[in-house]
Amino acid sequence: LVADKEPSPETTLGSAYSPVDYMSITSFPKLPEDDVLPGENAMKSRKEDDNVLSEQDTDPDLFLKSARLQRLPSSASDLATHEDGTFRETTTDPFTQECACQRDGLTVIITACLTFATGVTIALIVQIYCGDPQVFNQGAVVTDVAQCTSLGFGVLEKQGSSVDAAIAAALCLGIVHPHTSGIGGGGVMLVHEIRKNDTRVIDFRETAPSVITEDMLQTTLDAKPGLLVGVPGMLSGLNQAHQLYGRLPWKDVITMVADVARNGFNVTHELAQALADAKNQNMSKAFEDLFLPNGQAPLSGVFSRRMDLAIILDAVAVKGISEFYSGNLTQEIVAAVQEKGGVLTEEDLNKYSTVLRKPAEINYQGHHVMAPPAPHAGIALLTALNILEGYNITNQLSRQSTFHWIAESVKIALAMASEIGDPMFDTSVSEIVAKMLSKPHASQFRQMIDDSQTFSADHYTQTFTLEKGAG
Amino acid sequence: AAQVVVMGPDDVIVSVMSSLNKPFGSGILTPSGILLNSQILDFSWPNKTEGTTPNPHNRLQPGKRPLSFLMPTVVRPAVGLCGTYVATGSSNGEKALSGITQVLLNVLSSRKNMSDSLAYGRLHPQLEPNTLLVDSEFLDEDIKFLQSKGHKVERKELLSLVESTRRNNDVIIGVKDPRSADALALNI
Repeated sequence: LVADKEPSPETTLGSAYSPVDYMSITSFPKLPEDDVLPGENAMKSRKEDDNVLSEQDTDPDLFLKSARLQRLPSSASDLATHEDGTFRETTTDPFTQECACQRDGLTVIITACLTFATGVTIALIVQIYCGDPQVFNQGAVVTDVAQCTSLGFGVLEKQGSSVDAAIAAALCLGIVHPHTSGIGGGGVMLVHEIRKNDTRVIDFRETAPSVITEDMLQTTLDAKPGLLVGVPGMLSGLNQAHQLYGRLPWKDVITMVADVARNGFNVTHELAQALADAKNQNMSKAFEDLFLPNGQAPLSGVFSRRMDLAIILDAVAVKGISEFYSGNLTQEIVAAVQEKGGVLTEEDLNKYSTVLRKPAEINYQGHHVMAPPAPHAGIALLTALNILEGYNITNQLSRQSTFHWIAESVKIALAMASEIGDPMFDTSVSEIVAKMLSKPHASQFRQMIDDSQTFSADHYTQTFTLEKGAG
Repeated sequence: AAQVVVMGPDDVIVSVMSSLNKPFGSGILTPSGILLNSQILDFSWPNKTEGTTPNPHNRLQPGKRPLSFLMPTVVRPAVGLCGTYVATGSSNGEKALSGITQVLLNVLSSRKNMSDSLAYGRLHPQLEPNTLLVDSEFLDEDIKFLQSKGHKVERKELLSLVESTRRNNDVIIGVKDPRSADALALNI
């Protein structure tokens, strides 16, 4: 321990015996005998352990000579020239720093190894963070239609982003499942970036036309279906999503979708059923010509193509969404709507814009749940979870025991949802939303739930009519 | 509504819901083949349906968006990056609310795997009339339990279709609702 703190000549000599460091010993100044005395005991011990150093090595001069001879066994021919008289006491290091590398090959090797290892490590780190992935990580795509799932999957395999895949799959659904969605409709997209912990809601729902009034709707709407048409937001929203998160070119993504319409698909069970239902309704001749050839609904599995949509999508791929919102398609849409009693104008389409929102969010049992804010009913989902959180539902509880709580909680959430609307047009909606997201308020609702009996929704809160088939 | 849920290798989670409102929307087809929506029906207005109370915050106004039950939902760990991520969505209007709620409870609270969570029978409390709807997967003994609490239970073939993906650390799995004959989940 003493030697560690205050290196004595002896300890220095001991460590100098290391083959790596012996060079420094060759220039060691002559040590006075007196300096050896304080470490005499340690010296003795050292001598006993050391089979190499002899008695005479305690003299630094002799040690220097013997050390040099021991370290140069392969230079026997040179030894002859190294007589005792050639060793002189020096006050400076005779071996200059410049030529150190020539003298000690091991140092060079170690330095080279360390440099190489450092370089490789840095290169690996740079590759991990900046390079192309060497292993294709996991991913998953789920949609309502197998072919659209495959399309989304294909986009991922072509190194498209998750949003690229979602855009392609969503547009594909508009082709294969025209009863559920399409470019004449709208929707909502929620995107969460894990690494940035950032979430956006892209709201591309349809908006009401600029000249529509409630009075216009006090009529038989079956006779004027054009009045039901809102300004479509689908292409605008997906294009916005692509601008924010897209990796593949817009043209490539849309062309892949156009290929589905062009190359064809099999009619699904769901579409066959929807068309069978539509057959019994009073649909337009154009609709019947396209979807009900010969007055018959196609059976599931029948091969079908949509060359008309392929042409539209090809145009949108090349010219962008302006083709839809301020091009020939705009005039055509407006004309079709007005012909059916609607009031949609070209200006409505020109002025349509997607809304970017932050999600509504709560913490639920150690998880962060995010859903679209008003005017979407995502906040009702959060209300239901807030109420249910207080029951501390775990896997120790039987599922049956939770059903009554779920039924009552969702009932309250639905009743609350029946109050909300677009906050951009009605500021009081924000107060309702704040109430729906409040944990204390959820606790009050929970106390109103009776474990032994059910109540109607108006026992808990006021309710309004929920429009049938909303969304 | 149409659903797309994606969890890609880029660590981005996407859930998209789109709709035309009614099946085939307004039924209006443009000469080039575009089916137009019927989304105005989602607004509330007086005398829309006899004996109903319109939502005053959802009245029709130019430029306004109507109340919707399109609910793409994402769950992440409350603290840090490690843990369970879920992306989900559901169809069929207001029934999406009960569908997603039950699936999330199964996954997050009851710690069920995603396949079981989607497969279990579902319930939906209907406000008008005050009836508890259950789907074909719902067990008879569970119906009796609910009836004992005073619920008027009515069985329906299908209430909602829920599609989901789940990520636990680096393992991602997509699962389709077993009630759907056409849906597909593909996993890398």
